[in-house]
Amino acid sequence: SVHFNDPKYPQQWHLNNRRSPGRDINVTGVWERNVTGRGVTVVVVDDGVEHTVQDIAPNYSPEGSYDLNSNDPDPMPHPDVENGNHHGTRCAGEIAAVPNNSFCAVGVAYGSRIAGIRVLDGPLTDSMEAVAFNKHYQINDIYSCSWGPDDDGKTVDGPHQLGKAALQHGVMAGRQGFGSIFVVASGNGGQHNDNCNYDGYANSIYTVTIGAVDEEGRMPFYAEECASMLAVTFSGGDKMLRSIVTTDWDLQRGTGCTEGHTGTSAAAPLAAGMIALMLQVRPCLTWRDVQHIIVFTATQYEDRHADWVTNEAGFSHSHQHGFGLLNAWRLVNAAKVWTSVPYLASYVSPVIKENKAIPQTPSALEVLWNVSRTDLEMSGLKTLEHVAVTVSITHPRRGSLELKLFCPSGMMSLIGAPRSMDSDPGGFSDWTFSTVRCWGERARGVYRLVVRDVGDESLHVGVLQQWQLTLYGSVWSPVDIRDRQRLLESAMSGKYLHDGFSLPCPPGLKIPEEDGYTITPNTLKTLVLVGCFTIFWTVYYMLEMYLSQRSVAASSACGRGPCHWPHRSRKAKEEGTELESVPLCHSKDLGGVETESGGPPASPGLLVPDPLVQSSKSAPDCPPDLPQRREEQIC
Amino acid sequence: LAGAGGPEAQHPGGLSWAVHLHSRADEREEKTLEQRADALAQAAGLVNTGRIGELHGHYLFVQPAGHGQAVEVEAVRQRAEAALAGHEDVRWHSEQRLLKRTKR
Repeated sequence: SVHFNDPKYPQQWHLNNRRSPGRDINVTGVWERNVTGRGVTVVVVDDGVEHTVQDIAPNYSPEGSYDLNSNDPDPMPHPDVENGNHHGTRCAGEIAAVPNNSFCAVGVAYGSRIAGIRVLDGPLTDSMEAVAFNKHYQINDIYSCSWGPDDDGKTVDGPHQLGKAALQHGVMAGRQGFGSIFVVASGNGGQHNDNCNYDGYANSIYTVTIGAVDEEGRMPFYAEECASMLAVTFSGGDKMLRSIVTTDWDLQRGTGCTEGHTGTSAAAPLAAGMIALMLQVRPCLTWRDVQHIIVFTATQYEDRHADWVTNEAGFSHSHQHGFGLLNAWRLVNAAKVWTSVPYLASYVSPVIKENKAIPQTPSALEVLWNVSRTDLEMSGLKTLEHVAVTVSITHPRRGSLELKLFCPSGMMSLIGAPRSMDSDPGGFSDWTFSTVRCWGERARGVYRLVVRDVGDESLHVGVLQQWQLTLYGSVWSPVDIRDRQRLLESAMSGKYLHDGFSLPCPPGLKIPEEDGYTITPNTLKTLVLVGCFTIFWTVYYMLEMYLSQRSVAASSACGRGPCHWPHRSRKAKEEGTELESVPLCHSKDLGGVETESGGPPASPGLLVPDPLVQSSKSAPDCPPDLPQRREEQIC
Repeated sequence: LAGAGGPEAQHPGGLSWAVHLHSRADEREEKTLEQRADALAQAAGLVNTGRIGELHGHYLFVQPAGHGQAVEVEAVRQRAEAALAGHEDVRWHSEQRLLKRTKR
């Protein structure tokens, strides 16, 4: 029943697909109930946001924005030769493009506020990335990051120490303590046989990793698989299929609107927009609540290639699609009735030294680790969320390795997929893989790591030097999980999605943002220049005063006898270059006639005696025998 | 001036180090931590540009302007590494490198 006058809204199939009903994010019902992201701020961390564009300006949040490339508060993108800095603006449009303005398109959370952090358009270091992840983190609720390490099928990289610390700090202290929500795109390395478990942003437990599917629900050519993918949503596919319609910049060749936004870059902002809708109905959802609701509500659907497997807790996961398609109606109704999950519990195994050779396929190296009840007693960990494995492996060709992890239930996760492009001889050094496929399963039991060498070289084999298992989860029991699943299914009718129903929601912590006021270099330069100028003139005037005092002292000494002006060199005198300050004094003689001694007033500051006047009127001789009437001298 | 304005204002092209300092029990004030960071940066021949974002105890030290020659740069690097590696206050430090990140 929702109608918008935005000219491209009918082409926005991801919002409401008339051609293939159901192939959309199922958001119109949520909009009908006035859930539009009101009160939530989403920040696009990218190459800038052109916030002056009609579709973005009314929803733009300058308070949540910053430009880390130019170090100023305005994240406007800078045109460049490749006409490439429209990326952030397009992502922003997907999230919060303003409806019914007869311009271009509509955003998923068109009632939310949109901010921009410009960080990709210039040299990027760990410290800049760390600043970006926590920038205005009490204002920005959701950080949408459609970027990552190279998707070339041979890179193993992710946030380093600082970036990890910032992500962790964000989930602990961001958003009044409920935790910043970091949404990342899983990667576009599909054509290079890449896997997003080699991307530390995607396989971080602190991020919501979003993959893409095309309008037919299939994994597009560019998409990557991975065991740490939470869910997918729509984006462009191959040439025959439609891409995402969204706002564009209007610089260079931009028209303010595009029908060509694609890649996992286009999927992540849609997920960020749907999370904004969730936070409107339930602002006190923690970062883990959001991840849980995605796991509980993402929908599996028919796709022969997807290789869906249902785990012990009843959740179906696919390396291609995560737990399935995001569905705004399901996400928002679940958020409405969701009560927070228990605190995060974790278990870390000792570093398990193996130093075992990795045989060629079809043989495999299998190592086990048993997590006993005693091991878990301290943390209380009962059911799983993320499972991480940190490995050190030597091998002459890293891409030939295949790593699989089996949880106690037998659920298999391909955590390290072979990569035909990766010929790096450096192996893995404390690299952490992770999986979400065991979500909700019991934590106790035997974990099996199976490593194979699928390369075809028969030369030296690889060695598994050591590995370490880390379990993340909570005290929830399998029964608690089943109860929650039932509660959510009962909410999917929408019966709670009205203002009359709302669970208590704590207000969150008052956490001061420490960044205070940073003086921008321009301001600083101005201040310094003004300061120098002030100092110079102060010194000058002090000198001036001092010298004039001195000459006044000298002239008052004249009162008692002939004046002896300070010795002036003949040469200087002849050349007329002598400079001295002669006080402009008015002296009244007996007749009250004012006479003025000293030269005419010279330019301010330089009192240069007029030679002519000087010779005729040297400073007044005050004859000693005058009655004791004090000579009046006014200077 | 170019380096001022906090870690946001990266020192494009110059060497820089991220440093995480041990914060002492009695150290409530950010101020004293900042002063220790200033002193440490000076000892290492660098300039402390301030705390990195919201990360308590994390500071960005940059190479002072004016060291352009490769030889000088290497000398700055060695001096800084020697000073930071052995300092009891330093929990960890890492020289900042450019990250390769691509839009998706």
